[in-house]
Order: sequence, then structure tokens, then C-alpha cells
Amino acid sequence: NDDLLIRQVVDHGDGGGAVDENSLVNADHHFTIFKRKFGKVYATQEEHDYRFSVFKANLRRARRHQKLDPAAVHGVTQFSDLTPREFRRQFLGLNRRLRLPSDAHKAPILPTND
Amino acid sequence: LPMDFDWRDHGAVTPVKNQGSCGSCWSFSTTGALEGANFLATGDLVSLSEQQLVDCDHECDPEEKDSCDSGCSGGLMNSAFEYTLKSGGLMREEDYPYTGTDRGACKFDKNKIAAKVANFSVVSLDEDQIAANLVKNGPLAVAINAVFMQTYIGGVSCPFICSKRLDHGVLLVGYGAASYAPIRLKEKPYWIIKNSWGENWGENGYYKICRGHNVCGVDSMVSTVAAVSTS
Repeated sequence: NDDLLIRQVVDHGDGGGAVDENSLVNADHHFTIFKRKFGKVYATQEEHDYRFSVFKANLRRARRHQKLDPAAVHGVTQFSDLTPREFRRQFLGLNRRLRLPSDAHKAPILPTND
Repeated sequence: LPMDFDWRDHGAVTPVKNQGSCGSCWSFSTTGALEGANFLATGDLVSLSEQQLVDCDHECDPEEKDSCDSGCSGGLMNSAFEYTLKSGGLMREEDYPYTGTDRGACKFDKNKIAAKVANFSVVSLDEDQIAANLVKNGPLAVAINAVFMQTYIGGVSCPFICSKRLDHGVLLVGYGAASYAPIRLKEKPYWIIKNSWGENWGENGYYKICRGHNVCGVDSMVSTVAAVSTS
């Protein structure tokens, strides 16, 4: 059933970066396309191999996201060689320790009928 | 309220920007909201400087003095509005361009202010009020949990399970009445969100997330800002 759900939303044309049931089998091919598309170059073979392992983990993650979020398309993005922790550190940045001031002005309630 | 609304169609939204490898999303959310408010106040769409916020805004939590806006290490949109109100305003993007690093000294020039904050408010956790404030006051600064955004390519994101732990600042620019959700076999309304990861991410830099259930905490921290005309 999961595969059936995925087939309903994934573009099977050129892939467009979306994941499908074959993505993990062809992970090295997808990684080659990913590196070319996003201009990724790694300094050493060790770094390359590590990033490939992260990439494969993110393919599995994208499949999980696809199952949990079937109305969207999930797959390979520019962040596919980053661990979730690296992604959060480098590309997010909402400081949760900062809070709204207790005296923050609240927007007046607006009419929403008509 | 209109069934569909998109501030991009009304000229209130600048092109998608790219924060690079820097946790400055909060500054892009802040400038996006003020760019829209300034457009409503003046009729001119002016791209505003995130780097000014990254370099110069160190506004702190009034109750926790060591929790402050801190460039690529993170910040909060409301603190940035407070800084902008206190400092006098924001400069143009071209006068204080983005570098994506936070090692530079503050180069704010009061003589080159392009937009000023008149006031700002938090919007209640009510999707009709969020939509009403969006339509009336311009794009809104919102926070979201971005876990599904790392793998997002397109469509309307409506995950069955998503943490409401907020970790990313973005800009709410519109909403749509219906996008077909195959799993639910019905039309689903959605929010249109401008992100700051470049045009090659998502749907030309934009994210669609379904409305109605505070999905990924998108309704939890919403701010509206009003601008003063400087012309």
C-alpha cells in the first residue's frame, strides 16, 4: 500500500529529485547526479565516502517523509549530503531561547466575515 | 476574506533570497515582512538589508540577558523588529549587501535608512485571524518546524506527524483555497511561504503547507509589522 501511495504523487519522468522504490538501489547513480546538479566537490575520498553514506541515509529519510507527507513530493535536494544536525546548524537559526516579550503587543482581532 | 490571496500578485514581495550557510533565516523573515509593510506604506517595493540585522542587531530577551540575536547563530523576528524600531530602520540591500558571515563590524548608516518600523504585533493562534492580518497588513513573519523542508521538492506539505518545535523563520505571503491531497481524497487549503534558501529549493524558493491544524507549528509564532513612510 505504501508503494501505491508513493506512486500517486511522485514524478516518474526525469525523477526531478523525487524518491521512489528504486532510488536506494541506484543510490550511487543518484549521488552522481546530485553532485553534478549542485556542484558538490569533496576534498578527500574519505569525505566523499562519508557524504555518500549521509546521502543514502537521506534517501531513506526522504522516503519516510514521502510516506508521512504524501501530498508533497520529497526527495533529493541541495541538503541531501547533510546530516539533520548539520542542516539545522547551517540553515536554520530561530533562537528558541529568545521569547516573545511578555508585554508584546497583540494584534487587534479583525473581522473575518464577509 | 478572499478564497485565495497572494501578495506576489500585488507586488509586495521581493525575489527569493539565499541565506547561504548561515543561520540567519530570522533576518530574512524580518526584512520580508518589513519590505511588504513598507510597500503598503509607500507604494515602493525596496529590498532591505539582512546583513544590517546580522551585524548590528544584538537585541536580547528582556528576561534572559544572555539570549540575544546573534547573526548566523540565530535570532528571533520580534527581537529584530524591536532592534529596527530602536535603531531607526533598515538600509537598502544594495547599500548594505548580504555576505552570509557574521564576522563583520556593524556598518549601519542612519542617513541611508530605507524603511522604518511604526509598530509590530503578534497575531493570535487562529488561522482566520492570521489570514485577515495577512490580507490587511501584508506578508507576515512566521516561525515553523523545518524538519520536512530538508527533503521538500514541491506540492502541499501536510505531514501526518510534525513537531511544533519552532526552528526556522520564514515569510507568509499568501494562501490558496484548495490543492488536491490524494491521500485524503479531498481538496486542502494551504499557506504560501517564502523561504530564504534560493530559487532552486522547493517550488521556486517557496513552500506550501496545509492550513487548518497548526501543522509544524506554523500558526504558533506569527508577527505583523507596520512601516512608516520615509519618502
